[in-house]
Amino acid sequence: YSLMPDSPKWHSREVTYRIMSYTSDLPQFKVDQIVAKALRMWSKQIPLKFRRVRSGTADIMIGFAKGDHGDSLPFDGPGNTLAHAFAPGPGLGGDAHFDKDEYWTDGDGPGVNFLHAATHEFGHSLGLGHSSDPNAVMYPTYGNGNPEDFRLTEDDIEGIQELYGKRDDL
Amino acid sequence: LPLSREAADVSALQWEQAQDYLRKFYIHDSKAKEANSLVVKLKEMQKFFGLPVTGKLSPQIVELMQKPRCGVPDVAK
Repeated sequence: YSLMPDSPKWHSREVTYRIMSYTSDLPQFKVDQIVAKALRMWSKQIPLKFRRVRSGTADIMIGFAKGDHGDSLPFDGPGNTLAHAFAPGPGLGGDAHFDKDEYWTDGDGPGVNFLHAATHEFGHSLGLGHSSDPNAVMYPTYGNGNPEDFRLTEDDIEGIQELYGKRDDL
Repeated sequence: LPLSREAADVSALQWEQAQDYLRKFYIHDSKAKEANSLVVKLKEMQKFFGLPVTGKLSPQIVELMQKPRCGVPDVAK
């Protein structure tokens, strides 16, 4: 695993998130569920809680966008770059963006597994960089796996616990 | 510092894509020319992905560069 340059992290024990926009490939409730599940994967390992807000500015602003979407990292259409997220901090910090030009799925089959991509991007939102372990969720390329079996690896857990420590109940 | 396309056995388009990939995902703050050379960046990429560190573009690396991925740099100093 690796940490982002200068090891930024959230210093509050509660981090807020807001879903700003959706993909038409999945029902909105499914996107909500997957986002919550992806965040839960991380919060199960560290003493950090996530709270959803529906208005105003959240720490982690989440959305689907296409092409140039105002952050100097334009998306490139289908394939290649699928998503990106910013390290913890004010403003864009922590925000996670997904390319609306991809075909997003909640399971097997053609398309990009949104649970995998979201969990990966929220790793960046929390301060993790890319891992060179091909099995890690934080590996930079995305594979298509079975969401039933999808989980953080030891490498991901060691990385996030280096930043935030372990939960008391672990 | 140019990579050697002739030695890489890749198409002109793949060649351009490889250079864009290295500029996008292997970023240095240093103004030193060496740190910003594409050969240095290619070696970093090969090291990151556990490939033989040759500094030469190959079809295997081009294939890796074409995989769907996250837009966050692998190396940003």
